Amino acid sequence: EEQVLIIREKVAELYESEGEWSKAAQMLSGIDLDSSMRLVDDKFKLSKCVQIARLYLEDDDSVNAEAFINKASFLVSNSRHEVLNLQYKVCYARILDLKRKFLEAALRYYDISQIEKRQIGDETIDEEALEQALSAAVTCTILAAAGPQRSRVLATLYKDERCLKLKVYPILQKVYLERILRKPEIDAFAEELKPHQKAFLPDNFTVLDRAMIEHNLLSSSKLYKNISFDELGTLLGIAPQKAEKIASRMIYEDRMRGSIDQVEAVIHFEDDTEEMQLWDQQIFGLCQSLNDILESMGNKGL
Amino acid sequence: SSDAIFYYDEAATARSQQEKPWANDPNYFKRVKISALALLKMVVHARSGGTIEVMGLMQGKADGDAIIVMDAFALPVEGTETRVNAQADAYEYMVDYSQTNKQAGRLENVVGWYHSHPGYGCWLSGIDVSTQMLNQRYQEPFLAVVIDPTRTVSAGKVEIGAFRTYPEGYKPSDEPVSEYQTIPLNKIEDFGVHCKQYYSLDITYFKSSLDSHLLDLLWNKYWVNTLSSSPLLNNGEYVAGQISDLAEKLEQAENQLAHSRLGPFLTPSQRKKEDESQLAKITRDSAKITVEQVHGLMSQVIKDILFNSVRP
Amino acid sequence: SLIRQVSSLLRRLPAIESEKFQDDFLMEYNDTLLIAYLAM
Repeated sequence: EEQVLIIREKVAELYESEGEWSKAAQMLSGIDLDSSMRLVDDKFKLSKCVQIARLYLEDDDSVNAEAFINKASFLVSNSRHEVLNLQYKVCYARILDLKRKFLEAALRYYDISQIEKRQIGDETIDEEALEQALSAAVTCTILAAAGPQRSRVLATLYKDERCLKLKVYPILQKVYLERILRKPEIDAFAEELKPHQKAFLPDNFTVLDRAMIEHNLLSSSKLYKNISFDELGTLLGIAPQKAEKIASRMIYEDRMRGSIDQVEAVIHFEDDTEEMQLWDQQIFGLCQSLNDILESMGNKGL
Repeated sequence: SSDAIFYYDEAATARSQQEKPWANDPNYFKRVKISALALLKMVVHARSGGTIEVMGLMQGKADGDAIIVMDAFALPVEGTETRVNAQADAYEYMVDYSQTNKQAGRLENVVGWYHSHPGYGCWLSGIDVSTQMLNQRYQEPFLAVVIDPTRTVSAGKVEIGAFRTYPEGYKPSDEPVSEYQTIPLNKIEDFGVHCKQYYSLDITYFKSSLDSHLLDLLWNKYWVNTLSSSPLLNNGEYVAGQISDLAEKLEQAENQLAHSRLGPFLTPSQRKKEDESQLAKITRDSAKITVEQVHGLMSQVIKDILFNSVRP
Repeated sequence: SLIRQVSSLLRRLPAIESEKFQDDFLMEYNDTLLIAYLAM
C-alpha cells in the first residue's frame, strides 16, 4: 500500500501540474485511508481529505468535494494544525456556496475574513485574501433569501468598516437600507458573480434575479401601504403574475407581512409597527428635516 | 485644567496603596467621581441586559477620600443576583482584559464593580454585600455601583448608587441616610436585613473637553429624541409591574391593619404611627408613579397639539 | 431649494391621521387618567 500511495501522489501531482484537477482528485481518492494494513494518523487523513476536496472544488464539483469534507469534519474538531483547519474552513464555505446555501456560506466566509494572524504555518495570509473572503461573504448574503436572518448578517457586514473599500459596498448599502435596486446596479453586481451564482432555477429565473426581486418586493412593502400587481410588476421588471406568485410565497413563508386581494389584483402590505411608534417615527423624521432646514439656512447666513 | 483628572499619577497611587488610609476608617471614602464615558458605558450595558442583571468592572484611581472612575468594561456574566459569586465566571476574562489594558498604556487599576438592578432600585442585596465585603478585604480601594436601567428610562435620569460596605460586625454610629426609594415587595426582605451593612457615597460626574464638545454636538439632536419618544409606550410593562407591587403592598397593609386591631400590644398612638408610615410609603409610591405617568401624558398631548393639530 | 424643503416639511403635517391612532391615543390618555384616579 505504501508504494501505491507514493505512485498515486506522484501521478496526482502530474495531473495537478496539467490542471487536470478532477483526475488528480480521483487519483488521490483511491488511497485507502481506513486500511487496517497500516496505521494512518489523523493528520495525514485530514490533509488528504482536504486536498482532494480542494481539487474537486477547482472544477466546482461540490458533490464529490462535500463527500471528502464531511469525512474531514470528523477529524478537524480535534486537529491542532491551523493550516489544515483554515483550508478545511475555506473548502466548507465554498461547498455551501456552490450548494446555494448562501447564508451559511456567508457566515463562514465572514468568519474566515476575520482571521487576525498573518502567518499560519508556512502560509502567509495576505490582506487581499481576507478582502476576497469578505467580498464573498457580502455577495452570498445578498444572494440569500430575504428575511430576518439575512438582515442580521447584512447589519453585521454593513457595520464592518472594512466593507467600505469593497467594490460591492454600494449594493450592500442599498440592500441593507432596504432601498429599491435599479436594473443597472443589478447588472453591474451580476458581473462579479461566479458561474454557479448565475445559474438558472427551475422557474427560469437566476439566483440573482430571485434575490433581487424579493429584495425589491420587501423594499416596496416599506414604501407603500398597497400597490396593484400591474404597478408592482413594472416596478420589479417582471410580469404581474410572477410578482403575485413571489409575493404570496414570501407572505406564506412569513418573510413579509401583507395580504393579497386577488379580485382587485392588489397587495396590501402590513406594518406591525404600533401606531404610536409610527407616530414617533414620523415626528422623528419631521424634526430631522426641520433641523436640516435650519442648518442649511444657517449655512446660507439667513 | 478639566482634563487634569485624566492624568494617572502612578507614584501617588503606589503611595496610597502603601499608606492604606482607608484601613483605619470604615467611612474613609465619601465621594465618587464618575467620568461621562464610564457612566454612558455602564448605563448602555445595563440596558442591554433587559430584565437580567449584568455586571462589569470599573477602572480608575483613589484620590484622597474620593474614588475616581475613569472607565468601565462589561464582564461576560449574567444573573448576578442568582448566584453567590457570579464574578467567578469571569476571572480569566478580567485578568486578560486588565493585562491587555496595561499593554495598551491604560495604567488605571480596577477600582470597583458595577451591576444592574432592573426595575427594583439601587441598593445592595445580601449577595451584593458579601461580594463587596470580599472585594474590600482583598482589593482595596474597591467600590460597588448599582444601576437601575428601567427606572433610568422612566425617570429620564440615571438611577445609580455607589456603596461601600462596613467590616464584618461593625455597627455604624448613625443610621445611614439614603434618599427614599420604592423597594418592591419581593425584595423588601433582602433590602431590610442588609441596609445597615453598607453606606452610600455622593456621586459627581466629570467629562473631558472632548467629551464636552461631543456631548454638545449630541445635544443639538437631543431635542429630536425627546420629541420623538413616548415614555408611556416604552415603560408600559415596568409601570404595570409597579402598580401590581403597589396592590400587593396595599393588600398586606390592609391585612396588618385588620390584624393589629386584634393585637392589643401596640399603644393606639404607636399603632397609628406604624400603620401611617406603611400607608404613607404606599401613598408616596403611588404618587410617584402617577406623576411620571402624567408627565408622559403631558408630553403626548403637547406632541399631539404640535404635530397633529396643523391642518393644511 | 430651501422653500421647497419647507413646503415638503409642511406637507408632512399632520404627522399622523388615522382612526387607529385616535383610538390608541385616547386609550393611552384614559389609562393614564385611570392611574391618576387610582392613586388619588
